[in-house]
Amino acid sequence: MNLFRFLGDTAHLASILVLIHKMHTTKSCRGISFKTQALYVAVFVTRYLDLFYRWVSLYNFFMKLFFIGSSCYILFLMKTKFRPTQDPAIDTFRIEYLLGPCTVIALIFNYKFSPTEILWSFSIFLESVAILPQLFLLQRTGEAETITTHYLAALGIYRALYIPNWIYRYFTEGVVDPIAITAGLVQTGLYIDFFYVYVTKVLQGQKFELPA
Amino acid sequence: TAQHTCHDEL
Repeated sequence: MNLFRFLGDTAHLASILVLIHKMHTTKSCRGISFKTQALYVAVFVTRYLDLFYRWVSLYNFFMKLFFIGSSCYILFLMKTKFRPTQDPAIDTFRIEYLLGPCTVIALIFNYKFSPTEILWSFSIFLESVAILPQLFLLQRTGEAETITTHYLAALGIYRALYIPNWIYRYFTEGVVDPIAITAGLVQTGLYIDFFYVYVTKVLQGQKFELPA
Repeated sequence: TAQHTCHDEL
């Protein structure tokens, strides 16, 4: 564990808490893509299967439980309590276009051709693009509640911090994980446009609005 | 001896 990764995980944890807080305080999941949230459940469940056969640390164990639990809780809230505030008509990204290619790529690029390793690769690739339905929804509506942008910013920071983590690990432990690094770079790249608007508008106290 | 997996990451 190093500081970059710890802060990254903390940002990830914070993003989820911000999202749950947003839903409870505004009593709404407006502006949140159900598809993206469902993809995160798939990501966590397929990646953390190793809970059953690999022990890393107490930290790792509880974080995994939290990510699986909280992502399922968010889906549950979106399907029950806040269902009326959800608008499927604008959440129209076709996730088949993500699931299909990620499956194929995971079958080609993995560290071992075994079910759990293929699922691990799949989860890494899927995580890198899981935010797309959310960004697509944002693009369609052209604006977002400030709290929703904080959620996205925290998610982006989480991913961005994993990059110095990998550089640090390369020099201190000699660890290089090409699958995680490639997918991580793609994932971070997807946030660049969002971050530009976030920094130039939201952090200046303005509303998040995309140029027409 | 480079190690090629980060299975200890979240």
